[in-house]
Amino acid sequence: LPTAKLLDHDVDGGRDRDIIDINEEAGLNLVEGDIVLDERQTRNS
Amino acid sequence: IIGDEYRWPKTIPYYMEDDLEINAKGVILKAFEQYRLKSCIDFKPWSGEANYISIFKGGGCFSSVGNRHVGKQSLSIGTNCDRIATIEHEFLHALGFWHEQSRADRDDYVRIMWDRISEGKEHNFNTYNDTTSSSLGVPYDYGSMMHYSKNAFQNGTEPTIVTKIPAFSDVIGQRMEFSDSDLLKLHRLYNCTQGSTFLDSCDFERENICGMIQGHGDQADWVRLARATGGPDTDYSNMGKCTGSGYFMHFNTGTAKTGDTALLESRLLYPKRGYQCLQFFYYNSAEPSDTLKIYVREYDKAHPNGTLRFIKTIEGSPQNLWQLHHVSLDVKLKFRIVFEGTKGGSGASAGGLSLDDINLSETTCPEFIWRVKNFSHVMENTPLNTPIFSPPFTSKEGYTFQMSLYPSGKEGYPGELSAYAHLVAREGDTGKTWPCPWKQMTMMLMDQHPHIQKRMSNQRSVTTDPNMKATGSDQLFWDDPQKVGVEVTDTDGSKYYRGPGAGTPVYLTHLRAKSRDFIKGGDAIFLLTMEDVSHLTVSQPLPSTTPPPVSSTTPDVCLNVKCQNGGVCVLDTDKAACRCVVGDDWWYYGDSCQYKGSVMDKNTLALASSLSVLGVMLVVTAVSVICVKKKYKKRSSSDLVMGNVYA
Repeated sequence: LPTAKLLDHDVDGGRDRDIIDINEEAGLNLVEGDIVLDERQTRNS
Repeated sequence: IIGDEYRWPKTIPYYMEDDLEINAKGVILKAFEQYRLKSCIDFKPWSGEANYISIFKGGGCFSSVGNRHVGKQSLSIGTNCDRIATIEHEFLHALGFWHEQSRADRDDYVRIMWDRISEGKEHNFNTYNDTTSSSLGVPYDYGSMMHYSKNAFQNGTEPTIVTKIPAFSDVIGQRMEFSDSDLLKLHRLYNCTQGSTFLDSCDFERENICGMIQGHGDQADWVRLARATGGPDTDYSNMGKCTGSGYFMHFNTGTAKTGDTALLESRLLYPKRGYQCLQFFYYNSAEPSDTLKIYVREYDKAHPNGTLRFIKTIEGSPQNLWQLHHVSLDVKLKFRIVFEGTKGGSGASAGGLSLDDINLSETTCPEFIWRVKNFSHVMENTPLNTPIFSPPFTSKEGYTFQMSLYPSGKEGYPGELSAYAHLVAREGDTGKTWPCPWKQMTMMLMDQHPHIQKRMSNQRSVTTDPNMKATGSDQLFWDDPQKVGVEVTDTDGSKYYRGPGAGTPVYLTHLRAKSRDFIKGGDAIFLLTMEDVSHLTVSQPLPSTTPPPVSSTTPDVCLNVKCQNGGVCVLDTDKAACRCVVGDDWWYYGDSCQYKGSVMDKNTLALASSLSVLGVMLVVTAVSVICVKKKYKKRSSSDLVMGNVYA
């Protein structure tokens, strides 16, 4: 089959990253990977 | 999360910030449609409510848990977060969901391998006790979209979560759609009774056929069968898997007389939105001249018995196959759906028209269907890095596109389905704008579950950004395929140009593709849609009640005053003053609204001051008691001495 002149574009860089991976690579250090706790919750936790 | 204070109203105000990617905005709106179809949660553009969700492009995908009553509550959909399940996941957090494996009872169902967790990340495997988190009476759900995957926070290659039932080890962490239990919890948390845009679903397994009725004024009836002479041998819901069940509706054209009709009508339905999608599976074993037509019977005061309105004749030549069909409707009155079978010719061959798995919802229909037959065989026997292509489909938007699928994955991705969307142009195509501006193409692998609200279809969307450059080239990626694509010869010998594809090599694993009803009767069905999303390139309007933006109305003295936290500078007795934003139970204050107060803080302050007053009083009391004691002691000791003198 002919291949396209231009390369295909992998929208996610071709990697199956879960939410935790995406956030860790973004340098976020959130609770359980993607939870933002407010000050009251942080105190409790 | 336990606590009514964390609940949102059932219709949640949202504001999409300008920094969001256009594709993400489109997928967010699709996620909202899934909430409306499968629950009573609805979303509406923020119109000045005290608390709303501000969706912005942060560094990743994250949210708070529950309604925090902070006014503008942020939820981030950053790069690579534009997958529908990721967005649904973050909104479930905002609605008050923790992660599934943080349930108080999780240790009954999964084992946490603590030595395999990255150092310092162990706290991410905490559980919340049952005073903080409630499972709402729903059993532990390995299939929840709120469950970590088995590799979460791993320090090596071994799984950090091991399910106590091994069969679920690759189920946890699914990011396709809501699971049944996710929706059950959501319904319980928000007292949902039904999906806002759901109207009806029928698999004819019950004898009451979902309240459908035989129409009047016809000459024949539809009958409920498990198999029909001339076909089909099974229904579509169960496909013969379960004895004693598996029914469908059949109009036997073989025994009908020429011109006979048979009407099958739905129960009365009450639309809210004014547009609907009728979806059903259709088996045609009749003569080519026999037809299936779709009508709606609409009721209003002037026509209490209803008015029949023709919608369309189903194009579906006789074939030994349950065909999937979609019909777009635009009904605004109380109505019934009407299926009319007609015996067209004189042939008496055994067979007829059959219907199964009918679904009706107030949603837009997918535009195109690409059925891949013998899908398991295709997955197993197509060489790696070898694509198959859907037919080119010309969208209502005027552009033609097609999907490429790598059944065995792209190079380096064995065990995966890889999927890409391509623009297509035919020789001499004119009248289109190139590069293609802001069209969102969605590729959905359909979960062929009979009930639309239980489908966990897997979808990915890409949007044609007209400014996007191709990798390593200054050519525009979404330019005319006659310029940036390659020439392809179609199966019928005609030629067209296919542009480069945008998509992902990790569309879905083979394991998941073999699960649920993605493959049914051996076939997989891809639903393809192209939608115009150019309206999402402009800012979402701010609510009119928001104080006017500081612009021409700003008095001169305000030009050098900066009000923070959304405060507005106004002229107050010839001096600049900041008017601060307030909410139900919070407010900003200070000369530039730099401080934040809340009812909670006020209560804390009141408590603190009363405690300190109490404390001071206690100290004063203690001191005075001590003084008085000392005084009496002194006096009594001086009396004692006097006594001795006389003795």
